[in-house]
Amino acid sequence: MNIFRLAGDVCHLVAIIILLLKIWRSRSCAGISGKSQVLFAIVFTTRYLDLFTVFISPYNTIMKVVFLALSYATVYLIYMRFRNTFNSENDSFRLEFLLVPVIGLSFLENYAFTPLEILWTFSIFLESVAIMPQLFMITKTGEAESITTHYLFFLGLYRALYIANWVWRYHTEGFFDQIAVVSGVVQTIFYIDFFYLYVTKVLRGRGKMTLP
Amino acid sequence: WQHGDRHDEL
Repeated sequence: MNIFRLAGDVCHLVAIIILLLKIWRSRSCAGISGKSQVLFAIVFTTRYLDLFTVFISPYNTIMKVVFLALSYATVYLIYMRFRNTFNSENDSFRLEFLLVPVIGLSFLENYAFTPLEILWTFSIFLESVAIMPQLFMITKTGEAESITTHYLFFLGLYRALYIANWVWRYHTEGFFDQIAVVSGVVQTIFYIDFFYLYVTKVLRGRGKMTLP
Repeated sequence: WQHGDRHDEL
């Protein structure tokens, strides 16, 4: 464990909590892409299947349980509790455009042709594109509430910090996880234009982020 | 990553 990975995990947890609190307190999921949240729940489910078979550390196990619980709670709030506030016509991204290539690629490119490894690879590839429905919804509606942009900021920052963690681990312990690194770089690249808008629009106190 | 290694990251 290093400071970059710990900071990344904290940012990830903060992002998930920001979103969950926003939905719970405003009792609404307007402007939130339910599809992205479903994809994140799938990412955690397929990545943490080794929750009961592999013990890394108490921290690892606890964080896996927390991420799973919070992501399913978010999906529950969107599709059950506050479903009447869910505007599905804005959440129109075609998930098959993401799932088909990701499933195909995880069968082609993996470390071992075993169910657990293919599902882990699937979750890594899926995570890199899981935010697309949310970013698509924002470009479609042309705006995002500032709390949603804070959620996206921390979510993007978490994988950027993981890249720093991979650089650190490569130099200190020769660790290099090619699939995670390539996928993590792609994932972070998708956030770059958002980061630019976030800094120039939201942090200048404009409240709502309206796209040009 | 070598075969048999465990994925120790979240």
